[in-house]
Amino acid sequence: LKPKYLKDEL
Amino acid sequence: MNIFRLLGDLSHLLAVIILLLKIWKTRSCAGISGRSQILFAAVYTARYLDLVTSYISAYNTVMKIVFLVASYGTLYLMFLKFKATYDHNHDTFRIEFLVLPCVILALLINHDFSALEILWTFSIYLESVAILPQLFMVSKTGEAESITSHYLFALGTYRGLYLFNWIYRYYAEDHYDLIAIIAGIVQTVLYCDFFYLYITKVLKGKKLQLPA
Repeated sequence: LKPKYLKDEL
Repeated sequence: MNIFRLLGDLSHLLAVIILLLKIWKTRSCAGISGRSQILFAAVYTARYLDLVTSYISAYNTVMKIVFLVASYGTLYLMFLKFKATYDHNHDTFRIEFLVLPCVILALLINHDFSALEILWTFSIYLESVAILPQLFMVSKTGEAESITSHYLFALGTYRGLYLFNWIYRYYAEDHYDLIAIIAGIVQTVLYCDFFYLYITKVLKGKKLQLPA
């Protein structure tokens, strides 16, 4: 699974 | 972007617009918890600080700005412009009991011990419980105006739709964020009792009134 730091949601 | 996330965001947008319009059109914020609105302003502020550090998309940037402006606009209407209509006698939930545990939890359980990440985590935890002063106010007065019910329904639906978005993303994109997911489940569960009353009463044209 990809890193959990992605913050592309609102 | 998938359909659940888009509908979730639109539901969220609808909620904040309903609230602003209700206050503006009736020139009154009766029945609205200023304490919940303060918590939401704190949530958006802590989460959207990344507006200045990272660019995702025009959609993302515009929505963040809209939520920030709408949130502070609501506070302005409640605590300055229509201050006289603010029902503070019924808005008595102690928000420090929500904020302090969220601060502690964000410091203990986060993805990375850095300022922005902890603020983001804090905002996720705080958002999950920020509606409690409002729900407490409704239970204290025993009723809510229909427009307030529509606001609560749209706001509750938003995170519920995000749960479907996260299920979708887990399978389609191998992406998941346990902190957001668990807080999102808590947030949605808190609305369940209200959802039941909304569907059984408000949608049938009755006022949302709690049993005595």
